[in-house]
Amino acid sequence: YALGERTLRWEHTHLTYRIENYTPDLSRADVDSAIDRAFQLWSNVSPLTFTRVLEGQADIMISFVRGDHYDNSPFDGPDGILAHAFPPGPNLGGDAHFDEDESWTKDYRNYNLYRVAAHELGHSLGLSHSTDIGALMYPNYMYEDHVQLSQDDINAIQAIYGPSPNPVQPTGPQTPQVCDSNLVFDAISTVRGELMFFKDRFYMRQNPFYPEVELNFISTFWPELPSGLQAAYEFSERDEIRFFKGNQYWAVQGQEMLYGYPKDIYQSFGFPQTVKNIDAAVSDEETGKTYFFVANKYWRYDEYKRSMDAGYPRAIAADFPGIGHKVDAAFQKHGFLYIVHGTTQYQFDLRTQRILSIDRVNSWFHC
Amino acid sequence: FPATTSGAQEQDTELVQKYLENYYNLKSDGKQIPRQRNSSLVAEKLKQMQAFFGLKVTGKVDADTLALMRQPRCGVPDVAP
Repeated sequence: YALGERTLRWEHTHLTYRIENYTPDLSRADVDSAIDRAFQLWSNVSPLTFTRVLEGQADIMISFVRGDHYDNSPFDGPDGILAHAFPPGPNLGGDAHFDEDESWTKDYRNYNLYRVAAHELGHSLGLSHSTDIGALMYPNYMYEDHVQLSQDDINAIQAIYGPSPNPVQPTGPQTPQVCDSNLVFDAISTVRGELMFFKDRFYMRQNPFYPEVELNFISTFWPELPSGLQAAYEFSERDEIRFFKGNQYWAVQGQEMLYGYPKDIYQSFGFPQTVKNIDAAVSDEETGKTYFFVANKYWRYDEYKRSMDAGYPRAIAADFPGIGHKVDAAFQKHGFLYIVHGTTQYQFDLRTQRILSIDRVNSWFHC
Repeated sequence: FPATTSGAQEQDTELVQKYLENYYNLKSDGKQIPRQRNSSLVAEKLKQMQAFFGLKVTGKVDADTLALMRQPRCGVPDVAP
């Protein structure tokens, strides 16, 4: 976040707001709820309180308007600019305007009013845009099923108004830094030849044609996937990527979510009920055998026969000597298996069952 | 990348100009920015925008920059007026 010397702030912490009119896209109750919850996000982490008034002038006036609405900042029709809000002050100060030419929703469809209102009210309280893509104050719209303030948003509002009076100070999720030497990934998989690294609600994507590592929300590609994935692998023969969390898994082809998912891992793969989640998975392109790592054991699944191979699970330490007892992520690239534990990556030759090299896992990002 | 048509190029130029005017205080006299060579002011604003969004800072309009400019967003400028 950024605060300038001239950051405007409210001089009082008990603020009022008024919803001047409603969008026909949603019921009044849904609009009230979206705005109320958006205010709560900010009051939960600061000394600010918000009281709704039904008439007269409030500190923060909220309205749905279209085109030129006489504030020197006309809207532009569907898409493009969705909303804007003015920094704290009298008259227009603090007011939030939503473009009525957008279609407003309460779900994943464009554009979720709660998500946009939470951002705009940040401006109403004096916050500027953040360069942190995980922050609510990042300027571009991104849908998440769970709207939340990031640590960056919390730091910003508390820098202006001080900490929350709550004895337990609220915290928010941090956005991963690609070159953080302590970064431990949830899962890693190839995706149509590219490597994708998954962490919390984010993916990191290394493409040989672009010098920069792309960091963005998993929901940008796959809005129905949960955050905090635990394992992922690509079965390229079928152009399918499978994502695992708990005892469920999802399958995608490119950006398309395949129908009928999530499914459970017991019926599809034949895991026993004692397996509650999968730590890592990787499919060997040459043989069509998929390796599932669970605690200190691994299973081998035949993608063509669609069944577990006999004789499994086996101890990881027995067949992957030198790796240890736990695998956090695994993927195949250039014919080699890459097995990740913590921040360390082992390049492994399946045929000779030997480690060929050891490196930091974010060496892929040329850190 | 496939070659774009001149119509698409003009739309792109307009998009870049509007974006920089709206969010990066690019002052315009109503004329379009030159298509072939960017003015230093436009390049400077593009660099600010690319740095803000974590793109490769080139000062030139590339595919990533255009893609980001096309995303729906908040109307509050990214630089202080």
